[in-house]
Amino acid sequence: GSNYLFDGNNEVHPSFIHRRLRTHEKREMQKEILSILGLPHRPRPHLSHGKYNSAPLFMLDLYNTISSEEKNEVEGMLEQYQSMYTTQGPRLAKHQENAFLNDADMVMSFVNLVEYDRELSPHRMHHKEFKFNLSQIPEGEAVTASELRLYKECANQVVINETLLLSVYQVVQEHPNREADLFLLESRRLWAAEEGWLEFDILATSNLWVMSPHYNLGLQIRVETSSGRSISSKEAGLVGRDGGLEKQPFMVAFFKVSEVHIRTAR
Amino acid sequence: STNKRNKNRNRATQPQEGGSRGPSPADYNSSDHNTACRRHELYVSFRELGWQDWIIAPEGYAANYCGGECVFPLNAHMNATNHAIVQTLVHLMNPENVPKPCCAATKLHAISVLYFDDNSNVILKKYKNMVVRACGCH
Repeated sequence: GSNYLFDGNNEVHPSFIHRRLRTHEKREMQKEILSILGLPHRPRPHLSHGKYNSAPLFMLDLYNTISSEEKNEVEGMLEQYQSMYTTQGPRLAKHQENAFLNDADMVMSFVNLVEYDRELSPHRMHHKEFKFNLSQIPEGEAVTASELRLYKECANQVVINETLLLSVYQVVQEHPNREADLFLLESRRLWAAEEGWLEFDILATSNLWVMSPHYNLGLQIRVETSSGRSISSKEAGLVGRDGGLEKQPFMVAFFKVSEVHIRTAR
Repeated sequence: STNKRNKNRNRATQPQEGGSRGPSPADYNSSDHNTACRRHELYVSFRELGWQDWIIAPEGYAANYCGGECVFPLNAHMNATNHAIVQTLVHLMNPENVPKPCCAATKLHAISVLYFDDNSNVILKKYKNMVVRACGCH
C-alpha cells in the first residue's frame, strides 16, 4: 500500500528504470501475483455506469486508513479512523469497529442481489429484501464483525413529523403462498427527518450463513409509524436501487484468518 | 537501478606462514558500498498488468529486492547476523567448502490490496511479506 514513489502527479518516480514486460513475461507475472492473492483467475466485475457505488467508496476509505498506518508505522490511529468515519456517520466512530479494522486480515463488502423493492397489498406489511452472495468467502476466514448499512434520507412529507420504527429481520424460512418466517434482529426508533447512514449488527446471522450457506435466505426490513401503520422503505426515506450510487445499501464484514493456507507450488 | 560489480577484485590466495589458508583479512579493503549487500528498488505495477478494472488500489507497489555481496569485512550497514560475520571469515579461510553468506531480506512488510471479485463484491485484504524493507547478510 505504499505510494511513496509517486510524485505529485501520481507518476512513477523517474529514478526507476522502466521496461515494458513482454507478453509472456506479463502472463507469468499475472499468474504469480494471482497465486499470491489466492485467486484462481482474474476477476471480471460488472460496474454500473463505470463508477463506484457506496460499498467500494466505503472500502476505499478503509484502505486509505490502513495504508497510511502502514506507511507511517504509527500505532493507535484512532483519530484517523474517527475522522474517516465522520463522512459515513457519527455512529461508526466506535472503539469496537476500530479494533475490528486493526485486527482484521480481510474486509469484504457485499452488494444486494435483490433487484426490486417489494410493495405488497394493504393486508400485508411493506418490506424491503436483501440478499448477499457469501459463497466467495475463502475457507478458514472467521467473521469478527458484520454490518448491514442503509442510507436514510429525510422521509416524505406525509410522515415527516413522526417517529418511525425500523426493524431488521433474518429470513428463517420462505413459503410460496404466505409471508416468510422471520427472526427479529434489531428494532430502532428514528426521527422521520433523520438523515445519514444506519448500521445494524448482523454478526450472528453472518456467521450462520458462512457456516451453513443453506440458511442464507436474506434479510428483510420493515418500517412502521408510531401509530403502527406499515409504510414502504421509500416513504421512510431509505435509499434503494433508484437512489444515488454513493448511498446504495450494502453489507460489510470483517474477517480474521483461523487457519494457515499453504500456497501450492506451480 | 544499476549494480555494477567490481570484477577486478584480486582474490588470489597466497600461502601464509603458520599454516593459515587463504588471504588475510588485512588484504581486503572496506566493502565498496555499491557492491555490498543492500536493498534495490523494484516497482510492480498493477496498471502495467492491465488490472485497473478490478484492482481498485493500489496502482502498484514498491516490492524492492536484495542484492550484493557479503564479503569480509561486513560493515554495520550490511545488517549482518553474528553468524554471517563468522561465516565470512571461515569463507576466507576455506572458500571451496564454505560459501559466503547470502544477501537476503531481513525485514518484510505487508501491503493491503483492494479489489473487486466476479460478483462485484469488494475485498480488502492484507498480504504479508510483499515488500522488502531491509536487507542483510545471513
